Amino acid sequence: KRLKFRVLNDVLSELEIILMESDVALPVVDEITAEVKSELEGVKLRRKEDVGEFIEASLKSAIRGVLTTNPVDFDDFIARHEKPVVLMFVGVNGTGKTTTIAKIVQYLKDRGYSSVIAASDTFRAGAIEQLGIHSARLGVKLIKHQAGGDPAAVAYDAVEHAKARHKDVVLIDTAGRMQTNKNLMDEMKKIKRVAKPHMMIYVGDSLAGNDAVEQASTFNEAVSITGAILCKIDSDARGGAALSIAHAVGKPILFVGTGQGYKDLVPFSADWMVNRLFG
Amino acid sequence: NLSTSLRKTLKKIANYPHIDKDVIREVIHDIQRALVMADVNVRMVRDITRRIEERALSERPEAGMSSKEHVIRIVYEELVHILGESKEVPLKKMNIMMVGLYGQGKTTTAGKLARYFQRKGMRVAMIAGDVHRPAAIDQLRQIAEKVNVPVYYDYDEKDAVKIVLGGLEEFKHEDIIIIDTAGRHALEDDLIDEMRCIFEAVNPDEKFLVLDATIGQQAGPQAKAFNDAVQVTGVVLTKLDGTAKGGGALSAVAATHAPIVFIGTGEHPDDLEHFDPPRFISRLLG
Ligand SMILES: Nc1nc2c(ncn2[C@@H]2O[C@H](COP(=O)(O)OP(=O)(O)OP(=O)(O)O)[C@@H](O)[C@H]2O)c(=O)[nH]1
Ligand SMILES: Nc1nc2c(ncn2[C@@H]2O[C@H](COP(=O)(O)OP(=O)(O)OP(=O)(O)O)[C@@H](O)[C@H]2O)c(=O)[nH]1
Ligand SMILES: [Mg+2]
Ligand SMILES: [Mg+2]
Repeated sequence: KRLKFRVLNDVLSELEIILMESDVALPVVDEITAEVKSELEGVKLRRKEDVGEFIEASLKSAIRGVLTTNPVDFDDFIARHEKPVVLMFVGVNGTGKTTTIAKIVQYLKDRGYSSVIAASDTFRAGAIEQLGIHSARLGVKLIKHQAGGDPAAVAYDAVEHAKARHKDVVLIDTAGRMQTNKNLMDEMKKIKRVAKPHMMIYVGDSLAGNDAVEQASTFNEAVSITGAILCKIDSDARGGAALSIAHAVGKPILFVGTGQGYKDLVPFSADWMVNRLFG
Repeated sequence: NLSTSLRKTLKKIANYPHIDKDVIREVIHDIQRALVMADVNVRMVRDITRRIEERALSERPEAGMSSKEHVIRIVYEELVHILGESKEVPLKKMNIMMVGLYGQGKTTTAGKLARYFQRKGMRVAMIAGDVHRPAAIDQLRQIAEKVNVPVYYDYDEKDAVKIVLGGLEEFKHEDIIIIDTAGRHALEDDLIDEMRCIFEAVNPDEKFLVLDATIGQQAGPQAKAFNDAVQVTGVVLTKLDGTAKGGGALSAVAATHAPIVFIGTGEHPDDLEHFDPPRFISRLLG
């Protein structure tokens, strides 16, 4: 029997609600369900019971498609790249950039790589001190200037230090910024021009809703993102923002932050996300 | 004469409110999408939509109103109803406890509130009650210095209740004491307990839930958890200088029965504004 239009729509509506309640942005839900609809157009099924399962399978595959676009093997990238590899971390305010850098340093340590951190958030109260505590606990060098200094200069110094001391990875922490603030977006572009990072990592918040698309798109247009890290998934957020971000910028989610500890960083997998979305 | 009276009649008929069901359904569909994109809770959108549709089809539009305006007016009323009574934070001696999820803007907002009350002529002090986040004390001290307000802190004390009680004792002659606490979420029992312990030891006059305008569907459940522990008395919606609409705030208000008292519009101590329902709603509806 052909997939009846009405049945298709009813099942899709149910699934759309699941996605929306999981914080997948509405335009992304629209595109995914449109894709499913066109794939199922006029498809013939053997039994009546197959319909719901068939639609769900098609939806899951569409979602996997979004989440596996332009894949990046982080470990492989670090292993093969000429040293020092420069990683720059960007995103809006409070998403978890600084804490994520500490976790990545731990991750790299566990794999035998040495790191240098650049305190390029020279604006926010306590930002440099926050990194000071992390770098001391992790036993890695922190390159910092005085508060209010030039973020690009700090990043430059860190890269030079890493080259001189044969360190493997430079991690540049930047200030949170609203994608609507032109001056701050220009500042970020300048840090990129000066530091020439090999990886631009967008750090997002799993708790974010529809604005995740606008935020990530604007950052991507400004500095071209390599991949994203989504934090605070332990807060019980379903994390549909992962889908929103991946769809908006066409780049992979590299890791998920699952807590405040240095080990609370999990490599992202599309299957894990699909299971999380559909219970 | 006939032509004048005919013209009068036609004019009267043109002003009769008439309800165009198709237009109404279309406008409601657009509003539904706008609310979802504004991060209003999905179930709440369904409930609101049902009420709006019932009212739109059963109530007479006001004279001269188009079908579309008729619906918008009803939507507006429904959203204002959810937002509840607005509240002006009283200018009296009080303790304010800041609570909320990670990175929402509690510490930054504490500084904004300090400046706000100081400008109103009150004596303000702050307490560094976040014993977990690296350099939380340094952050608050730098903010306190910027707004010229004393701050109580202890780098070696890991018991948040002890710090807060110490600060309240030190500042007992101040008017407004703002207590910063650590970020936490609903699933962290030990941290929810810590927050409840501070609340029970201090019994603060105001408990402000600080909420990021970008928050999605988790706003309601998280706000409820915070409210169950400390009885929230006000919501501060931050980061409205971005593009987020802040629909999660509706769920927070519904869960806590507390009004939105202020909004945050930037990173500096001056970036605090009173909550303005009409502006918020028109932004919500895009
Ligand atoms: N539960 C949980 N908390 C997190 C996670 N990642 C970060 N946090 C917390 O979120 C808060 C903000 O983290 P930061 O690392 O300071 O965020 P940021 O993006 O650097 O913030 P700004 O520099 O101010 O923009 C801190 O309290 C962190 O401990 C996570 O994966 N899980
Ligand atoms: N643009 C903008 N940024 C804000 C606003 N409020 C706070 N921030 C920024 O958001 C980030 C997090 O602010 P904090 O005050 O550290 O947040 P918090 O809730 O105390 O974080 P934790 O203590 O780690 O839970 C910082 O970069 C702040 O400058 C706001 O209204 N607008
Ligand atoms: Mg930071
Ligand atoms: Mg804080």
